[in-house]
Amino acid sequence: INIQVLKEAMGVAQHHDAVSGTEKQQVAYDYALRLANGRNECQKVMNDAMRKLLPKEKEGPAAMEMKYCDLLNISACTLTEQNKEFVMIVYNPLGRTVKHWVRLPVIGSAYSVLDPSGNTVETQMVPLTKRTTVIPERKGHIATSELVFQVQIPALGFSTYMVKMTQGKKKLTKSSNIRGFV
Amino acid sequence: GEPFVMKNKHMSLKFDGKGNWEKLTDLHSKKSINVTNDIVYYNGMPGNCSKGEFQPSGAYIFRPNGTSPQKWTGPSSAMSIVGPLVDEVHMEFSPWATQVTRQYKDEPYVEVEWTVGPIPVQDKLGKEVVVRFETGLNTDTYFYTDANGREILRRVRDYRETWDLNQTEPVAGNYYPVNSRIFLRDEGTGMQFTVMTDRSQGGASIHDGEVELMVHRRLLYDDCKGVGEPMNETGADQQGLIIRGKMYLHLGQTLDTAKFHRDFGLKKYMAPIPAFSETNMKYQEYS
Repeated sequence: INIQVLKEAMGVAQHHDAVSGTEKQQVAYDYALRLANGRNECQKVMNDAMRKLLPKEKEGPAAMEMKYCDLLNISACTLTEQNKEFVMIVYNPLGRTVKHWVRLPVIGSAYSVLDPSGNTVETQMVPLTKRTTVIPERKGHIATSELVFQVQIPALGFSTYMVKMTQGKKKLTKSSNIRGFV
Repeated sequence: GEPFVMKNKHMSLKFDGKGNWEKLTDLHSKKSINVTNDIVYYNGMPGNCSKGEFQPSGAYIFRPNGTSPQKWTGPSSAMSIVGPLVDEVHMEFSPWATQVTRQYKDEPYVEVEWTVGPIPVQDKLGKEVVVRFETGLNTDTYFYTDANGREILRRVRDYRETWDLNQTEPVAGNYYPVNSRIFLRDEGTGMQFTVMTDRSQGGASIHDGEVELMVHRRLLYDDCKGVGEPMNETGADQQGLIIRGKMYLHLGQTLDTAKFHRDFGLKKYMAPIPAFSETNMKYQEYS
């Protein structure tokens, strides 16, 4: 029942060639709203499924509500920006193991990341571009860098990574201007 | 001011001292091609079609005013970032057209993240922005797109297989749908330059060895095809939209490249989904 909301929104959108610009602006807003509502409902379904896979509530993490960050492409995610410690669960919809690069918007200068086996994962901090910080949809978001690392996820399954801000020295990278702005 | 090379075990990309792309090398075959990259734009054709005047560019119609895109003189600034997992070059073609060229450790592609907008229209000109790659490949008017999301089709510039074409639109008449990939092949050297996209776009090869993909449009005239208003979305702050997306480039031998783009296309289509939760547990407690 819950995923029907997105199925219907997609049905309407595909039938009318939505999101292509070939509709009046008011209609484009309506298509966007339908898709967003459908996506929200599907995220609830994902949350419910995740709770079933995780340990029972009294044992710990199952009580946690998972949050999805739809604006990671513009380096905006309230949870990763406002918490010094958080858990990331990554789901792999493919029927085989994949490796995937993750970029998380953060405000700290150094982080430690543990993989599902408790091993430390190699990370890199990358500063946000000047353009990223002025995108209007980022209003209120405060990340100044992205935490970059690679995750490995089993077929049709998930991996859990624990991320923690550390006091370590800024693990940034060598950067240089090739040519100044004229 | 010094040339810069971005390199992993699969490919290397050389930049000149101004931040322009210069040479792309497949480190398996040791073959290189000259390559440049920029963001350029076509001015949209104006017109009032409801009064029987020229057909303007609009939501349904791509009709650039002229055959050469407007361009800046190269990146006005560029910055390189070098690290253990990813190297990046941040390039600014104009205040509203920027790009990050990125190469991750051990990945067989170069990533291009483009950010375009808000497109300025104070000059009363609609604009249609493309990301462009010019390679030294000898493609003999051919290029390839995945067109319908299924099979790859060979496209021939200014030519249709089933009728005699009178080409009146040298740019728009050579644009085709690109759902996930477009590529060039040089039969002489056996090299293939593949561009994978993160969304459906229009794409073309207007000159031999060149690939361009349209990433953003802002137009000031209705094209009289039924919408009834110009395609001019201003966004919440009324300035125009800022759009961001990614392309993934691969250079390899034609015989081997399908192995990359079939596999990679699936990975991008069904990408992993991250979710987050606050915690103050230790790893031992959590696990």
